[in-house]
Amino acid sequence: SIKQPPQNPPPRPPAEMRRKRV
Amino acid sequence: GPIILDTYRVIADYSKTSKHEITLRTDDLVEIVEKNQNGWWFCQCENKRGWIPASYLEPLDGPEESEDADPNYEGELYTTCTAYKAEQDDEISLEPGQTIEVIHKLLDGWWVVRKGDETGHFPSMFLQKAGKEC
Repeated sequence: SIKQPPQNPPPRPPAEMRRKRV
Repeated sequence: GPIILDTYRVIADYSKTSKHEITLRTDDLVEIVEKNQNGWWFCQCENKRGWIPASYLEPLDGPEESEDADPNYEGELYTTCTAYKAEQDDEISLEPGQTIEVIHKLLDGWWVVRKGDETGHFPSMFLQKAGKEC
């Protein structure tokens, strides 16, 4: 069975990805 | 029939930070087993299986297309279950028990929310639909 996801928020998108979105 | 899993490409190196995550390198290809709306996706890569942040992945087919849902500027009411203090300019700090409007549910788990005149990204895992228990 799949374990529960981590209990902390995932990290924000890497810088490369954020630039793409702008 | 066989279950066909979506294949994604890893866009930046990722090092695991807890037990059930996996470490991946740029350009690794992974198959997605489960997409959790909190932004953690369960994937498999060769003989490894575990969670990784959706924001580190792009679809192998059509990487230029956004998979995110359209924003809903009317807003959907949610309540904060856990406090979060903004760490980046585009985030919003909120205390537990505050009612806010969700205006954009992004797959990376960082939803755009509105509280009065303020707007910013907030972790979806700290939100619960208004009227429901956390």
